[in-house]
Amino acid sequence: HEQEPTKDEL
Amino acid sequence: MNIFRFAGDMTHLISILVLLLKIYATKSCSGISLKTQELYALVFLTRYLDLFTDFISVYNTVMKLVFIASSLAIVWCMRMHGLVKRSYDKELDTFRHYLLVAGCFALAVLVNEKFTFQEIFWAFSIYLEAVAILPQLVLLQRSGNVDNLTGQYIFFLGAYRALYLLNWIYRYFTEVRFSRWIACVSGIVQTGLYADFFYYYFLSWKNNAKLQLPA
Repeated sequence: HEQEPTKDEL
Repeated sequence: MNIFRFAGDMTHLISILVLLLKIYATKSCSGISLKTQELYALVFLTRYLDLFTDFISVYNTVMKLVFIASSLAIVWCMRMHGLVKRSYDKELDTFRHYLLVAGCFALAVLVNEKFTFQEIFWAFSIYLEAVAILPQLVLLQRSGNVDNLTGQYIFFLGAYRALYLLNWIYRYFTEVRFSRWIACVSGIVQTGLYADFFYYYFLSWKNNAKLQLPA
């Protein structure tokens, strides 16, 4: 199960 | 973080500083839409709910706090500060912004990455940011004349959007796990809304003339 990408943008 | 993303964040920050400078130096907010500013405050407050749950970097946290604080400060000045408040073009700023809020919220409930409180508000903030400039553009259109600082404010906001698009293109090709289709589609819509303004901004810059929008 692939980890979700973090919301690293503003 | 790539150069486009960083340059995008910086032009976003500069746009807010230019607006604060205009309000502070001229004690006037003529030509600025309070409705757009309130929508931006709402955008930041709903998007950065993750301040309480996720830590990404000091840069990220500081920028989020700066965006929240500055957007609230601008709204406060326009509503509460005597001189600034008097210069507000209330009769021209009549865009029904609550319709945007309602529409974006409905869309966020229907289209989101996950049906959770935080994800729905994140999607809502992305949709709302895409259209939050509309009351501002309508106000400029109605008043016709655009002073230099207001023109520069919108120019930097538009530059921020364009740089974020380049950032997504860059990330798409360099990161395997990067997928932000909600943000990308909204970002394209948002940047498109500026295209018209940019055209007139470019014309006035080329002719070295005051920026005037056609009626």
